[in-house]
Amino acid sequence: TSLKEKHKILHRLLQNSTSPVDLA
Amino acid sequence: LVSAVLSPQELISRIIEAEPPETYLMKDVKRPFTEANVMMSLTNLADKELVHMITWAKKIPGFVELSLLDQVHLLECCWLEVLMLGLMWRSVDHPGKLMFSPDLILSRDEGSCVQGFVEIFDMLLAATARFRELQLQKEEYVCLKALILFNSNLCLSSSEGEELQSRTKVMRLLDSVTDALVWAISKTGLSFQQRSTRQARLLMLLSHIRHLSNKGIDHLHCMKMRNVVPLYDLLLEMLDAHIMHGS
Repeated sequence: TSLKEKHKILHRLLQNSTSPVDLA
Repeated sequence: LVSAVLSPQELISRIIEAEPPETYLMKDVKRPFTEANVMMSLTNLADKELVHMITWAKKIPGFVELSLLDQVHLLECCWLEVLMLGLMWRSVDHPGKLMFSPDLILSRDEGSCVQGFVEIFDMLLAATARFRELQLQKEEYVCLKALILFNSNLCLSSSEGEELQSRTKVMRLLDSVTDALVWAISKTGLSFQQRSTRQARLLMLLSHIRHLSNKGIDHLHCMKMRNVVPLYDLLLEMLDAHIMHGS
């Protein structure tokens, strides 16, 4: 996985086990 | 794969449980309806819905078993199709109008202030009317949305090892959701012939939604280039990713 991919918001939200709604 | 051990009925229950909550704009569209005001409201709403969409995808049985790269790729390819199908579902009971949210229902005239939007608006209304004629059921709707997700791109990441397994999983997930759709249609009490026809009619609408999504991406890209509306964070990232995949 490229560094660019890892910096994606989508990437982070998918990886996070908590609800993305809480993060938004 | 978790979806492989679920019956079609159980799979549909899980997909229905994954449905996102209603999203509200929470503020009035600035009057008068101008291109910038309408686009600002639509993009604000899309931003909120995208966050819910990620939660939705993660709750679809089998999705989180795919490689992270494929999860990203599938969502980047299908996000506007998923938003548009949701829009059609909400608008089914509002002929001639599109219910972007309970507090943002636009008529064709109101949408026409946005340059190039009327053509897309009319196509959205036409597809919504078709779902109305077909009396789309909720079980069928949720299956179609999951099919859009898993069918969004055949060209996933590299075809080696773990990634190949991930692609095989996507195909199996597509089969599971297709079985669930067939089960949902079978509940309608139609004859075998009528069920096959209904299945084909519903699936054929997906190609119109793909076409609409491509039109919508081009339109949003154009709005961005013209600086009609500022795009931020997730929506901007999803638009750029789609443009990149498209090119």
